[in-house]
Amino acid sequence: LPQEQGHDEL
Amino acid sequence: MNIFRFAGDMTHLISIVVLLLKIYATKSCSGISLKTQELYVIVFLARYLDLFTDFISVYNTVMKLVFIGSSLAIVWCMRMHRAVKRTYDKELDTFRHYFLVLGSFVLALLLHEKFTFQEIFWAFSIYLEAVAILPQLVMLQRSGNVDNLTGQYVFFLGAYRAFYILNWIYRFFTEPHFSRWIACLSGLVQTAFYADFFYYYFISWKNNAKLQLPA
Repeated sequence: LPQEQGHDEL
Repeated sequence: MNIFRFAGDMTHLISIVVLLLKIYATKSCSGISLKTQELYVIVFLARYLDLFTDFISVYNTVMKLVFIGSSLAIVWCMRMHRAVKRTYDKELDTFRHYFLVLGSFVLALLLHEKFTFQEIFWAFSIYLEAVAILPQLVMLQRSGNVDNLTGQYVFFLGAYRAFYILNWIYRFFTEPHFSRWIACLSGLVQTAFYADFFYYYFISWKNNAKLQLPA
C-alpha cells in the first residue's frame, strides 16, 4: 500500500 | 477528507474570525492573551514549512496561508495598533510561554516520526499547539469575567479540537493504515485542557448567564 505523503491535516 | 475534519477546520476558522471581529469591532483585545497568539504564529510557521515542498490540495494550501496570515495579523494588531494595544491586559498575561516553546522543542528532538529538519519542526508545532492555549486559559481564570466574544473564541477553538478527535476515530476505522500517535496523543492532551472551560461554558449557557470562571 502507498505510504502516506506528508501530513495531510492542518 | 471526512465531515469531522471539515467541521474541525471550519470551527477553527470561525474562532479566528470571532477574534478578528472582536478586535476590529471593539478596537479592543482585552481578555486576549498575546502570548497564546504569539505561540500560534510559531505553531503555524513551524508546521507549514511544507508549504513549498508537499502539495496536498488547494484547500490545504489556502487554509495554511489563512492560518499564518491571520495569526500574524492578530499579533500585529495587539503589538502595533495604537488603539488596540492600549487595551491589552498585560498584567494578567504573565504566563512564562518561553518554557512552553523550549519544552516542546526538546520533546520534538526526542519524539518525532523522522529525524529530518521538517519532521522535527512538525512535531514541535504539534506539541506547542497542545499547550499554546494555556496562557489564554490562565488569563481567563485570572480575570474571572469573560466577555462574550472572548468566550466564543475559546469555545470554537475547543470545538475544533473535539472535531479533530472525532476525525481521527473515523479515520482509524475507515483507513487501513491510519496511525499517527504523535498527533492523536497531543490532540487528546490539548482537548483535555478545554474540559474545565467547556464545563463552565455550558453551565452559563444553560442558565443563560454571563460566563464566569471560578478563581
